Amino acid sequence: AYPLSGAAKEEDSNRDLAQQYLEKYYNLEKDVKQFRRKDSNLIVKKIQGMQKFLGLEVTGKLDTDTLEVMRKPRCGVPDVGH
Amino acid sequence: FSSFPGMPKWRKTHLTYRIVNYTPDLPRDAVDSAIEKALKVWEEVTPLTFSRLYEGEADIMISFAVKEHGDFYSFDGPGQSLAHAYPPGPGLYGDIHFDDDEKWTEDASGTNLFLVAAHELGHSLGLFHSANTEALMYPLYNSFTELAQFRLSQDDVNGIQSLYGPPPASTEEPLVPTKSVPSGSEVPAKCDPASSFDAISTLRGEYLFFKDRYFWRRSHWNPEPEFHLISAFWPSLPSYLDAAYEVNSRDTVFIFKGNEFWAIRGNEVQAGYPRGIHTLGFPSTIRKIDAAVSDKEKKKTYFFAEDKYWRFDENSQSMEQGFPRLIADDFPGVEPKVDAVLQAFGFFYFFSGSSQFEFDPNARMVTHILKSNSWLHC
Repeated sequence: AYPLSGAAKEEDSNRDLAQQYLEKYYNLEKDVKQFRRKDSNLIVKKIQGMQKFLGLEVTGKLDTDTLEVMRKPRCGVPDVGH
Repeated sequence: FSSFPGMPKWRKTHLTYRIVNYTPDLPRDAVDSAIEKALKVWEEVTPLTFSRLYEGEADIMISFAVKEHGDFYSFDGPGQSLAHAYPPGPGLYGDIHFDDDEKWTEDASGTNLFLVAAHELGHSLGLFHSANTEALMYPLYNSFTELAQFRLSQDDVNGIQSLYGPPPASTEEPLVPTKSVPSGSEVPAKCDPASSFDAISTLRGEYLFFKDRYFWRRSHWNPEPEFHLISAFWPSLPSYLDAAYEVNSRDTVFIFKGNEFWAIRGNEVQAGYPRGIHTLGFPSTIRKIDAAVSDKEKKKTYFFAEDKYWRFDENSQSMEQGFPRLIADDFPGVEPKVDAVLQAFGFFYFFSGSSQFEFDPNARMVTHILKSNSWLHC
């Protein structure tokens, strides 16, 4: 396999971060495959839901602000009811 | 705000809590007081009360843990998830777990334990996260929260009161006449003919009348005095105060309770307080003072305790020689014990129970006797 370029690696780690975050706090089912399909409608909706709740611009994308907020310390209780 | 799905809440208003273990980051008493302060935040705005257990099963079990710790939510090392708590209910429910891979602190240099504890207690009482970025129940930790000025947002108050209602007798004028001296849980009535005050002070041109856990704030622009919880402005101050006075030249109000005193500037409690009252020069026999007032012209502060008074020189910052003196000798007509003193319009106003003595320092005599609550337009 081609070694991943820096940008691709970073994109991967951002996606991992987002996947864990949405699984932990936004009730996203643990299913790796769907996250690989970036344009998966469900993922976009989950990202939009998180951005709306946390007062971010609702872009549905893993933009800088969104990634920054996901790295901030927070309460471990989910934002969406189980 | 939001509550957990199914709206779980405690079916009783008196709850128990237990601190099961401690973090090595802080002295035990610092953990104890952070938790007590966090409980008080919710106590002030609900009918809920809390008492501490030291063994056995309490409603709210509080513990520190790292990584996997016996529930379904293991912690994640330093950062991100700081703590979590469970909604009201038996066993694990209601409990609070702090991630001990965080650096817990009393100030903002690390993760402030009081702030996180107050948030997690919101969950233990049934609040879910809020989307209001100003709310305590907003999920992200805000390290820039002014700790000394911490106050619940209206969103938090609305949320918790949607579950438990307001503190008992929450209307300012209770529907039923209260006893002349309201007990801890009642709200003082402004125009109760028997009403008295714990302490009175000016603050940057306004007048503050302290009573129990509350104060009335009288400003120039608002004829109707505002009514607030002391803790809404100064969470770290006690209630049921003994005395208060403003030193204009230092833009500081000093607040006394028991053998301690605090300094506040605006709504910020100054660092290094409380201090012991004996640092001002009182003899060790004095356990508390009853009232105080600072004469801004003469730069002298008068402290009253029982039938005596002391005078403190604000320039030399020392208690003057030749004191204490008897109140009756120098303020004839003023009857001890004095609850509070106010200086205004060139007079001293001495408050004792439901009476107020207007004293003319030049004529050295009482010129009027009024009801204590006349300043509140009663």
